[in-house]
Amino acid sequence: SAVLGMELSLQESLLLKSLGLSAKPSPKSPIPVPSVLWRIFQKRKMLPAPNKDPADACRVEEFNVPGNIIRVFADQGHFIHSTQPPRLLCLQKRLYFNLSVLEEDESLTMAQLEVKFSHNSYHASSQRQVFELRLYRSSQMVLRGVPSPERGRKLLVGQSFAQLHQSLLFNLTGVAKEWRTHGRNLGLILEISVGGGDAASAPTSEGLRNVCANVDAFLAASLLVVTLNPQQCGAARSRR
Amino acid sequence: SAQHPPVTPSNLCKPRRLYISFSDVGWENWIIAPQGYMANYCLGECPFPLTAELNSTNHAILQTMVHSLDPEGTPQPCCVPVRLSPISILYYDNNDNVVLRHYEDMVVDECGCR
Repeated sequence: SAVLGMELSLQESLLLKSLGLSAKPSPKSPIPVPSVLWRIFQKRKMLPAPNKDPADACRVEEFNVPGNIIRVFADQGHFIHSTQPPRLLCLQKRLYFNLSVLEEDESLTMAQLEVKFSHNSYHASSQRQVFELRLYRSSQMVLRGVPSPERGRKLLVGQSFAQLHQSLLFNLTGVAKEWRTHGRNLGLILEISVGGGDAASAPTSEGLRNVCANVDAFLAASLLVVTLNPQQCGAARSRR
Repeated sequence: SAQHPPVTPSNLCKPRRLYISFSDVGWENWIIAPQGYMANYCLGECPFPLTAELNSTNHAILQTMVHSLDPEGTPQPCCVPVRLSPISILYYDNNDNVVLRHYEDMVVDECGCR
């Protein structure tokens, strides 16, 4: 039985390797399955593979990009607690996604950041509050390899939104490609502040706290990444 | 042919049903969906003469002819998958990310004598 066990283990590791895994995963704190992945999975299950054009086998129709692997990375960054927060700033957070799991053979074809807010964050009020979201890219290292949120950052996105929005999407394909190309991923800085007014109408500290309570329900950020591994696609194999 | 039992249609090379359950191989903790799937397998005889239904190659036809002349020295062709289809699997990877991956060659659709 010991020999059989070793054989089984060898077979398992061979198959896991062909499936793109270094070892049998054992999720410790599994995140909920993102709804977009469920939707794509269910759609593929409904459409029998033999009826599908082989040319589409390694294409993600939902995003209209080539790819056979879709990953959703959970954000591993922390909230930044500044001792002197800038006026009107509700939230400052580092976003970090560990893309090192992508294999060398994989080419990245799409990366989309999703910032989600809790459904409970909307309080019906007569005045519709507008917030401003800014997404920075850290581009400079400071001591001990910790990226600075303040220095050397480049504005990627600046966008106003109302609290009615539950989810915001940003195309980060170019950024993610550069993270991989240069092998240096310092993450992003996300800032959300109260917007839509001039300095004269800026709220007091107490008012700011009340207004910001609406975005305190900031729930999660995740990065959806589509990659193509041509070694595992029939169309690519037959072309070779 | 007198040395072999007669080949009935049910003994001919064709796909047989095989359901693979991921819990049976101890993968239920990290594979989210599907919990299993109909993978199938090929089994059956590739007798002389090979017919068109058996998805044979020219080589396999010649091999059965030689086999019929020299059963000891030359085996019959093998009954193997000739068309497979992909499935998608939703799972947690080694870093607890959720992954949806398209895997080719996972389901046996057709068998043939090769």
